[in-house]
Amino acid sequence: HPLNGAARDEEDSMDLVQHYLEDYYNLAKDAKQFAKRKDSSPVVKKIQEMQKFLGLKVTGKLDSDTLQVMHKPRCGVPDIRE
Amino acid sequence: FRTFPGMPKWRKTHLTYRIVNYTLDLPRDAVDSAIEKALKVWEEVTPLTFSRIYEREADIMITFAVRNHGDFFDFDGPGKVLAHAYPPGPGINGDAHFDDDEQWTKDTSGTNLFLVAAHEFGHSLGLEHSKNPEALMYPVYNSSTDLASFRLSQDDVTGIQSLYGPPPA
Repeated sequence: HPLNGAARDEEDSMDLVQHYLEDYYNLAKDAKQFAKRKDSSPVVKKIQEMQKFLGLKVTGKLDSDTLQVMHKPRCGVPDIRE
Repeated sequence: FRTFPGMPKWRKTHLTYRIVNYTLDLPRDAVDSAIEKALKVWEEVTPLTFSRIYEREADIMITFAVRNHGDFFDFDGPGKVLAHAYPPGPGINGDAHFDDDEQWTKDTSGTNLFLVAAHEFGHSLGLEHSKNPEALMYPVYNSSTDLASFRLSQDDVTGIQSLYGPPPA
């Protein structure tokens, strides 16, 4: 079934978050659906690392400030390397 | 500030740069002056000097490209990633790539080429991203930067001088 607007937005957001954490914060790539693991400790840890690096409130959650920064244009060099 | 692992840096103070191709968003002379101004930002606080060459391999090769451009780090269309650059060294190292799917502008109505170039050249010279939101080397593009009064932050100056020292007195 075609996703409705909200569901599609949610999926787009998860896509953005997954790539952001993989590309810039060295989150291990994983074939499992990201939405299902976004509350897992490795992902929460990476969200916290990203929030700390970028000077955001460290919540470990995908709050609006965190998602807003992830949508901003930026440099392609990773923030955290292996 | 942060430097790259192993603190790669240029072992010479005179570096060359080459503008390999141009974006169609701006007149060529506007690209030339934005690049020159972006290098001067670092020149003013270090012993480094830059000269432009028009052929052969320069230390800093500057290219505009879209999507897959041969370095395993594809650009992603308009928005998100604006550019990337490589730390000091031979070959692709030191080079700076700009995503030509962005709308490059002289002011901040689009993506300001001078600001992004100055940030990427920080990488070309050995700086990684800074956690300081006031720093030029902070990873997120700040479209509200006042270009007229732009200066490197102390974090940027301390960082680059940790690699090359201050300019000669």
